[in-house]
Amino acid sequence: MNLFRLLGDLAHLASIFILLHKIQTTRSCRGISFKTQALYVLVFLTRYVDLFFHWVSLYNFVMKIFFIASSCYILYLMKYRFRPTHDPSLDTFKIEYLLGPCFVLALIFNYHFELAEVLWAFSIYLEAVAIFPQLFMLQRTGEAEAITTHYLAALGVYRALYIPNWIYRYFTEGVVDPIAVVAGIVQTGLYLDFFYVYFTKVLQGQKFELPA
Amino acid sequence: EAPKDNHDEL
Repeated sequence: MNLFRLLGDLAHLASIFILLHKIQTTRSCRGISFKTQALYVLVFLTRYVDLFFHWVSLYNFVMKIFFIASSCYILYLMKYRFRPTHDPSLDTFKIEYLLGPCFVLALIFNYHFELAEVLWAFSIYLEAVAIFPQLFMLQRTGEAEAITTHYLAALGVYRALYIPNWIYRYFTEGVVDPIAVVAGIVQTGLYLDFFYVYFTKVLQGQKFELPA
Repeated sequence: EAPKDNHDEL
């Protein structure tokens, strides 16, 4: 564990609490992509199968359980509790285009050709692109509530912090995880456009609006 | 050697 990873994980936690706060206080999941949230559930379920056979640490264990539980809870809120506030006609990204290639990539690029390892690699690739339906929705509506942008910013910060974490680990532990690093850099790159608008508009007190 | 036991990140 190092400071970058700890802060990254805390940003990830923060993003989930921001999202829950947004849904609970506005009593609405407007502006949130159900598809992206469903993909995160799949990401956590496929990545954390090692909960059953590989103990890392109490921290690791608690966080994994929390990510699985909270992502399922968010899905429940969107699907049942606040269902009428979700507009499927805006959430139209075809996730088949993400699931298929990620699965094929996981079959080809993995550390060991066995179920848990293929699922792990799949989850890494899928997490990298899971934000697409959300960004696509943002692009379609062209604007977002401030709190939704804070949620996305926290998610982006979490990913960005994992990069110095890998650099740090390379120098201190000699460890490199090429699958996680390549996918992680791609994933962080997807946030660059968003970050640009977030820093130049939202943090200056303006509304999040994309140029027409 | 691939970091088989190295899935210690979230």
